[in-house]
This record gives sequence, structure tokens and C-alpha cells, in this order.
Amino acid sequence: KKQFAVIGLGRFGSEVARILSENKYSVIAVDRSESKVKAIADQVSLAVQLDATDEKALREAGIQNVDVAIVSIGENIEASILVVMILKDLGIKKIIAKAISELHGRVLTQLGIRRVVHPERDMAQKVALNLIRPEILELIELSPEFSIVELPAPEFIQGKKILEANMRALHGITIIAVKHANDTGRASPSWNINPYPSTVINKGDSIVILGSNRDLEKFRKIT
Amino acid sequence: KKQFAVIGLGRFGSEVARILSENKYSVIAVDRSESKVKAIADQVSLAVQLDATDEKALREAGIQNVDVAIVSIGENIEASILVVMILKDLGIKKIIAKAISELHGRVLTQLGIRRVVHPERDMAQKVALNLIRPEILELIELSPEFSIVELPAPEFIQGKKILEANMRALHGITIIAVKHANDTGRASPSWNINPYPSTVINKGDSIVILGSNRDLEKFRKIT
Ligand SMILES: Nc1ncnc2c1ncn2[C@@H]1O[C@H](COP(=O)(O)OP(=O)(O)OP(=O)(O)O)[C@@H](O)[C@H]1O
Ligand SMILES: Nc1ncnc2c1ncn2[C@@H]1O[C@H](COP(=O)(O)OP(=O)(O)OP(=O)(O)O)[C@@H](O)[C@H]1O
Repeated sequence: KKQFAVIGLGRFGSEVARILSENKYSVIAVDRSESKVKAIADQVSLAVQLDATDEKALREAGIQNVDVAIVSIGENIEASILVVMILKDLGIKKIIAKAISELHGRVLTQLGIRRVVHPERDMAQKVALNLIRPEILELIELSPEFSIVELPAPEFIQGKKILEANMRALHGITIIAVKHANDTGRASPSWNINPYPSTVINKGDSIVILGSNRDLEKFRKIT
Repeated sequence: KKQFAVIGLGRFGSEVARILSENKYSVIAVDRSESKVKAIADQVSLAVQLDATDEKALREAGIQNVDVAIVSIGENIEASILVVMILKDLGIKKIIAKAISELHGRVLTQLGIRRVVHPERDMAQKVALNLIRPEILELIELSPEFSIVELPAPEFIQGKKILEANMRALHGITIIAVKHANDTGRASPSWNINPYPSTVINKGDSIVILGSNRDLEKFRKIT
């Protein structure tokens, strides 16, 4: 079974360490802060207080034996990069690193870190999109070219059967699910996944559509 | 057009302020750190250095006139909560707040904050899931009951037409897209969205499936 090391026990790092441990994986958690190490000690296989820029200390903690290292040292780009270089020298096959800025992210990527995460930036984009386009209830980019969007059923298809709405022929998009409004007496809205063409879409329902970004954008303009 | 206030210009807050401003929205950005205010001043309508727990200072900055306030003060739960209370007293209709712990999140929710975000926690869950279940290339929870999963085409459907694979009858799930492997000469894999039943699924392709979580879990066990 895979062994993990989490270096930097901020909110991101400690949560990764916790979830992996909960799932019975071996996790070495390190941080230079004693309180952070103590806080997680009973949840992981091994928790060590050390400065991760100290290669000798990392070796003593057994870091070179892990399959995956997650580096989440914030605030200090230099330390983050130094630690990543040490891990590469130690031969760690897979490194995931949290970036604290676009520049930091670019440096990490150039250093060959294939998974660079930007938690705050990604959430900010999600929140901002939601404020700018509240009609998009959910947007999933399936690929750079195709997306899945959930939105309230547009007025022009309310009362129609999916077959009648003819979305694919008219707009190039497919309805893959319908969320029927919360009817009286029911606790939560009911989902109709991969609905029959005879399904009627009512006011108050939302539809989940799949299509190319270009077609989705055109569709958006007419709703 | 809506007016926004962003209180706390850490990575999350400053990115929200930046994106909203880029989209031509009026943004008042405040922080107690002069350097953070200066860094964003030329990108937003108004950037003010102030302590957001000072109601008078917030009023002077015109915060009471915004439609939406985004509060992203980390490290200090007390300040975050105090600011949220002031904003509610000022009558701000919509408040979004970043939480730095589960407890912080629960307090904010109880205070009536309908959108509470946990950027680091959510990204940690995504990263951890990806490490624990690398075969799931992408997982989207459409609702508590249904998900969309992208995974490599399982061995038992390779070489078959979608029609022959009979996924819906046998497994209760629908293939909504197929990503054909990168063929020689092509720069990137090609997507087949809402594929015809005659589409053949080959080794190296990945499929995007939609179904109930229960059916997806059963399917996962046999792949
Ligand atoms: N050289 C180092 N060696 C070990 N741990 C370090 C080192 N430098 C920083 N850390 C630790 O990294 C952790 C994360 O850093 P910090 O809290 O600055 O980042 P953050 O990006 O705000 O974290 P998060 O957003 O995940 O909460 C801290 O617990 C800190 O003690
Ligand atoms: N009372 C306050 N008034 C105004 N700004 C404040 C106050 N307290 C903290 N801030 C600001 O809030 C910002 C975010 O705080 P901090 O960096 O601690 O949070 P964070 O959660 O690590 O942020 P992020 O993860 O978004 O980078 C900081 O720029 C800080 O100066």
C-alpha cells in the first residue's frame, strides 16, 4: 500500500494527512511548528517536528521511503522550492505541491511538479463565477472544450417534453438530468437522471446540460 | 449592477476582488495591511486600509451600500465573526465568508451566512480522493445521490460498441462521453460527447459515466 509524507501542516496539509490516515494509509506528517505536529500526532503513523529544508532531518524521518509527498508550505516560496528540490533528490516519485501565487505555481511546474494546487485561487474563481453568473448553478469543465452546466429550466422549454424541446438538434446540447422542483410534501427535490424523452420539464425545474463550450455559450445568450 | 466589498485581501479575497473588477463590477477592497491595500489599489474601484472590526471605519468606506460582502479574514476567528456581525447590522443582504476550520464554519452557518467556503479543506479532499482512487480521473457530485465519473475504459468493455456494452441495463449507468486516446499524429485526445450507440470503446479510451452513487460504487467494484 502506498506511503505518504505531508510536509507543512497548515489547513490544506493537515486535512490531506488526516483523510489519508482515516483511509488507513501510512502518513509521515512533518512541520517545524511543535503545536501543529502535536495536534496531528495521534491521527497519523508518524508526526515529526523538523525544518523541511534540512535534508538530513528529512532522511532521519524516513521521508525518502514514501511513494508520494505533499508539500504545503505557505508564505515562504523559497522554503517550498527548496523542499521540493530535496524531495526530488531523495528520489520521491510523486510530488504534489501547493502554490501560493501564480509565479510560485509556474516555478513548481517548471521543476517538474505535475500536480500543483491553488486552493484559494480555485475557490475564488468558483465564488466569483457564482456571483457574476448566478444562473449557472453548477459548471463543470469536462475538458477544455466541453462542459456540463446546471441551470434553471429556461422559459421557452417549460411545459415541454424533452423530445419536443429538441435541444440537440436546435442547440447542440443534451439534457442529461432534470431536477424536479420540490413538490409539496416532499423533503427535497427529485432528480431524474438520463431522463426519458417523454419527460416534461416544468417551471421551477433545473436542467443539467452537456455540450461544447461554444454551444453552451450560444444557449446561454438565448436564456 | 451589483456592488461588492471584499474584506481581507489574502490569497482568496484578493483573487475574488480581482476577478470581479476584471468583469467590470464595482469593488471596495479593504484590509488592515497597507501593503495588501496598495497591491490591489489600481485594480479595484476603491481600496481602503482599515480595521474591519471598526464599524465606523467600514461606514466611512461606504460598505453599507454594497449588495454583497465577501469576508476572508483568516487566522483570527474572532475578527471574522465580529466583522460578519457588523455587516449583518449594516444590512448587507448577501455575505460570503471563508472559514478556517470546521468549527468556524459551523458558527458562520449558525449566524445565517449562507455561503461558507473552505478552500483548503475542499482542495485537500479533492487531492486525497485522487490519491486514494487514482482510477477516478474526475468525480463530480451532481447531487447527494448522483455523480459523474470519468475513468479509463474497463477491460470488459474494450472493443465493444456502447450498445453492446449495455451499461444501463446491466449496471444502471449511462455513458455520456468517451475520450478517445491520443492517436498517432493528433495533438490531443478527442472527445465524443453524447456518443452514438454504435461508437466503439477502445483500450486507452476513458469513459464519462453518470449514475446513482450506489450503482457507481457497484460498478467500481467490478472494474
Ligand atoms: N521550513 C519548514 N519546515 C517545515 N514546516 C514548515 C516550514 N516552513 C513553514 N512550515 C509549515 O508549513 C505550514 C503551512 O504554512 P502556512 O500556514 O504559512 O501556509 P498556508 O499556505 O497559509 O497554509 P494553509 O492555507 O494550508 O493553511 C505551517 O504549519 C508552517 O509551520
Ligand atoms: N481586523 C481586520 N481588518 C481588516 N483586515 C484584516 C483583519 N484581520 C485580518 N485581516 C486581513 O485579512 C487577510 C487574510 O488573513 P490571513 O492571511 O490571515 O488569512 P488566510 O486565511 O491565510 O488567507 P488566504 O488563505 O486567503 O491567503 C490579511 O491580509 C489580513 O491583513
